[in-house]
Amino acid sequence: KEKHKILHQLLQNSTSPVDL
Amino acid sequence: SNGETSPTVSMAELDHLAHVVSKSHLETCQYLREELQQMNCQNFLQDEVESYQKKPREVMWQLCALKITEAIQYVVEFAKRINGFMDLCQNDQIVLLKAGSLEVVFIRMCRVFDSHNNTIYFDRKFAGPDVFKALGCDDLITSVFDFAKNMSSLHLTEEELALFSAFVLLSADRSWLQDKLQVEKLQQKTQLALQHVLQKNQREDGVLNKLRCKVSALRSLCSQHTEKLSAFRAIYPDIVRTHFPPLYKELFGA
Repeated sequence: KEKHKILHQLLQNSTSPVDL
Repeated sequence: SNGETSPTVSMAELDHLAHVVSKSHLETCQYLREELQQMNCQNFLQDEVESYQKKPREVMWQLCALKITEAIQYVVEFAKRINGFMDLCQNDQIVLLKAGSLEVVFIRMCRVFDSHNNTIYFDRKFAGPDVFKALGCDDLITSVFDFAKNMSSLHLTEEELALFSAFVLLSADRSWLQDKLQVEKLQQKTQLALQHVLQKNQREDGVLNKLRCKVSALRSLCSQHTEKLSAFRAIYPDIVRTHFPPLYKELFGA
C-alpha cells in the first residue's frame, strides 16, 4: 500500500485532485 | 452468437454500457475537441520552438513528466467511472492503472492531434515533434506521433474511443492480477459493446482488427517510455527523485 500511496488516495477519493 | 465463450449480454445492456463509458470519457477527457477549436489554438512560432529546444534536457523531461501526470489523473477518474472497475479488488485496480493509464493517455492524444501539420496540443499550443528535441529521445517522439497519426486516421467517434480506452484499461493479461477472470469478464463485455457500436455506426469490418493491432503498438510505446526514463534516471537520479511528480514516480517505478 505504501508503494502506491497516491494511487490509493486517488482511487479512494470521491473526487480527484484534478479540477474536472 | 459467434460461438466463442462470451458472456450473454442483451443489446440494451450493450447500449447502456456504451452510454455510461462514453459519458465517463467525455466527463474526464481533459480537453473537449470543441473547446480546442473555439480556443483557436495556434502552432508554436519558430522562436518558441527554439526556446523549447534550448531548454536543458532535465527541464524538458520535468515538464513532460508533469503533463503526463496531469493527463493520467484524468484517466484514473475515467477508470473509476467504468462499470465494474471499482468492484475489483484494490490490488487489481492498481495493477490495471499502472499498466494501462499511459496507454490510455496515448490513445487520447489522437483527439488533440492535428493530422494536417503533424502537431499535437501541448503547453497551450500545437507542437510538432521538433518541440520535444531537448528530451533526447527522437525515436520515442517519432513513434508517439506516428501512433497519434494512425489512430486519428481511423476517425473514431468519441463513443468508439471511450470504449476502446476502457477495453485497453481492462486488459485481463496484465501480470499480478488477483482476479483475472473478473477483469476478463469486464473486458469481454466492453469488447462486445465496442463491436456493437462499430456495427451500429456501419464501420467496415476491419476496424476492430485494426484496433486490436493497436494494443501491441501501445505496449511497445510504453516500454520505450520506460527504457528512456531508465536511461534518463541513470544520468539524473536526483532530478527524478526531487523534481518529478510523485504519481509519475509511483507509476513508472522511478
